[in-house]
Amino acid sequence: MTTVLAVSNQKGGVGKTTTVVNVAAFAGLAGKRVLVIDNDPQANATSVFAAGQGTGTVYGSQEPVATSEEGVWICPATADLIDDERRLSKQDAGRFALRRRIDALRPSFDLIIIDCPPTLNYLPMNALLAADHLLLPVQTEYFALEGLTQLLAFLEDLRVDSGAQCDLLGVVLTMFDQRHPLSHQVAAEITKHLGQRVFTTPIPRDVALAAAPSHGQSIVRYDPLSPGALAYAVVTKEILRGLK
Amino acid sequence: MTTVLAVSNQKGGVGKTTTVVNVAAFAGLAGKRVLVIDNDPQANATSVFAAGQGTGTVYGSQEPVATSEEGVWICPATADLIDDERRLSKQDAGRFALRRRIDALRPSFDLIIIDCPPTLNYLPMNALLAADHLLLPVQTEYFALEGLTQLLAFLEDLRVDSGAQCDLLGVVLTMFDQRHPLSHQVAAEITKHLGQRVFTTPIPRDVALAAAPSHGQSIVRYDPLSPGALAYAVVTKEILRGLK
Ligand SMILES: Nc1ncnc2c1ncn2[C@@H]1O[C@H](COP(=O)(O)OP(=O)(O)OP(=O)(O)O)[C@@H](O)[C@H]1O
Ligand SMILES: Nc1ncnc2c1ncn2[C@@H]1O[C@H](COP(=O)(O)OP(=O)(O)OP(=O)(O)O)[C@@H](O)[C@H]1O
Ligand SMILES: [Mg+2]
Ligand SMILES: [Mg+2]
Repeated sequence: MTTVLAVSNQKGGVGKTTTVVNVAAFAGLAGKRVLVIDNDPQANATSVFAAGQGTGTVYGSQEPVATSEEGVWICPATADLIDDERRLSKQDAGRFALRRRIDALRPSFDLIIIDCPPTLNYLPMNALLAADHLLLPVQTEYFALEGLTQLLAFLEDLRVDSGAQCDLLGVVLTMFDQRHPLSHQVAAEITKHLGQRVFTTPIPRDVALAAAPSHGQSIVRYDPLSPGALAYAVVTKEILRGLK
Repeated sequence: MTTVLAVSNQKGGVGKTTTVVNVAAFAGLAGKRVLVIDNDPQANATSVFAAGQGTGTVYGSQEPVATSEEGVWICPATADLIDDERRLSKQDAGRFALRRRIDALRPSFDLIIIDCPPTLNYLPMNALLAADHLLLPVQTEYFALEGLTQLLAFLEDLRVDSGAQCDLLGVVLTMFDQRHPLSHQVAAEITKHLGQRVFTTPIPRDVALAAAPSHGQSIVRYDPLSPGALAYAVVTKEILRGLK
């Protein structure tokens, strides 16, 4: 039984790509066959797992390629996703293009995880219509709170208008800094609104998580015992347990 | 002589809004009449300077409102900017809507500074076609390097295809952490490519900059002697000197 996760949040820089890369790597380490779909024209996930290998996009002829992380493949991206988005927004069934593509890939993988750009446009729309669940990274900082209602309303509209099956799997709190009251205040505010749906382990701010991508590695391969790695290991376990 | 700055970068979370809010506040403190334009559907700048006051958008009936920062007004935003963007993308001269609006506002201000969403869609396009210069915040982390070429190519296309006057005023390095080699490596890489155009003072990572917005304040009012405040004071001085 394959599970498809969309990792989306229109707030920028909250740790979407970092969550996709490291949850994928830990799930692969745990024996799952994992496919990462880079659905962001910035192609940051591609620069970690398949630098220079993106010739097309998931909406075109791009096939999955193996990565150097155990059990992880990626469907790389290029900036051409910007043109794909413009084209899809003008087609009747353009919002279901990614779902059609992913339905054909499901049989080969246990987990498919989609990285999204920081918008509420056609690319995240495609991801939410293709996914079984939304995994929502939220930075523990003030601006991060603002957009949550917008995003959950966007998802609800897709469920009502376009028959999306996707529901909120959970919130991953990111860049949590024990020393700063702001982190605790924002985490408490999010837990007040979303309670059970917040994964218990916040991801700490850890420079190893920011350094790993410059080596083309997940945190598993770059520094597996770092605080960031240990937190992503626990969160991945909670995610996989939640998918049973 | 009014100057219009667009603050844009499709990489998310690099400090666009933080730069808009704090450069505006220091320029106001220095005696300039400053207008902030919130051109981002997330409306983060609005939540700092005019929480709850956005009823329309700059593309509709929204007029500038005073803020509690000396010399600073804001044209607030709502999520309706998403609808504006869809509508503008279908109109022939939709890309010049913001320029028309700002040209009518220029006589009342010395400096107009536009906050943009983390995309290369119609809203940043409008800002770059309305602005005299691009102020480019770049986080000193690995992913931040990837998108620079895309953004500068986007600006160049607008100059060639749409007659944009906007040029790159300079790069503000943000979230610089003295202790981490990654910050130094990325800063060196950016300076290698853009040399003279990088403002000499990087903005340090400083929790006061992240805390100030939760009090509805710029860093000038929240913690004017913090490392983040001192750096934004120096960068604002460099920006204003560059505009002469
Ligand atoms: N827990 C963490 N500790 C320290 N740095 C982090 C952490 N998580 C992410 N980062 C760094 O913060 C920056 C933003 O993270 P990332 O790029 O994953 O966010 P994003 O939501 O994918 O951004 P975008 O909105 O542009 O797609 C990156 O430089 C990343 O390496
Ligand atoms: N120098 C800094 N030190 C510490 N925190 C910072 C700094 N600059 C910005 N921040 C915080 O980092 C987060 C991202 O900054 P900000 O929201 O200004 O970026 P942005 O580029 O406007 O994001 P978006 O792409 O979503 O519009 C915010 O929580 C902000 O308070
Ligand atoms: Mg990303
Ligand atoms: Mg912003």
